Amino acid sequence: MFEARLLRGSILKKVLEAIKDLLTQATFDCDDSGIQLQAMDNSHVSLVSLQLRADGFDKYRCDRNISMGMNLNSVAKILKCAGDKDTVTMKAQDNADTVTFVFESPNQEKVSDYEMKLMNLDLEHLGIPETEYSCTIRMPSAEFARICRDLSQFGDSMVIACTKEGVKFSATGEIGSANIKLAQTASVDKEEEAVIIEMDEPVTLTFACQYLNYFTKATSLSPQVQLSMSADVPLVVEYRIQDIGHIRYYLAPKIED
Amino acid sequence: MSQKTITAYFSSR
Repeated sequence: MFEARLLRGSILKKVLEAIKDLLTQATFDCDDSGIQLQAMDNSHVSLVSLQLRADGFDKYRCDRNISMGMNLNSVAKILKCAGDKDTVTMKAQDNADTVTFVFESPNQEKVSDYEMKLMNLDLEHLGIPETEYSCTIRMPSAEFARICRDLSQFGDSMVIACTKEGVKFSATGEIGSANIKLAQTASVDKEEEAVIIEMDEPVTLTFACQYLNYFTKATSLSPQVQLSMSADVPLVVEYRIQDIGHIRYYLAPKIED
Repeated sequence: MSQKTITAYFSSR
């Protein structure tokens, strides 16, 4: 028996919004530590890694490890039926070929259940090595979303250059060029609004705007985003989900031909 | 510039 109940059901709604444009299908791997999902987009340019810890749920039970392959478009459709304040419960029997989503309104007066067929997905799983990154940048997630949206008007690619002075986002295209520089916040009153840079070595990398814009669908999950970069390795864009886990996106850089 | 795939960096497990 698998059962995971979340009073803050809107978290699951937001998680689906954060992955459904990038991934068409994915496997939810559940064990007694929680729920993990790892999947690449169709072009194998980026990778999504989601972790929701068991202790972040209001009730969590997983008697046997279970892998549930799901069509994410279908899951998103079902979760759209949940109210923002609803409690969401996911449950499945051992070896089941369906999963059930139960939504309860705050006053318990409306209870809905949606049963969905599971899929047998044979998806490639990648090992992500432990990496010490040369630069980590923490910044407001809404600011990052704005920068990605604004710069993608200028070109398909965005250069992210991090030095100890700050971080510069640039794009160049037919209409011209755009540069956005963010300095490290001098004094941190509210950590959520700060730009904080930790740098061992300066790094400049180029990334496809389209994927960065997909990642920013996770903005509502966290007020802050963390970017981690080292030369010649994938960028990590991490949104922490309060008290329960995180969603990380890995994006391969573009390189000179 | 060319776009590398993520599998060029991370290997199958």
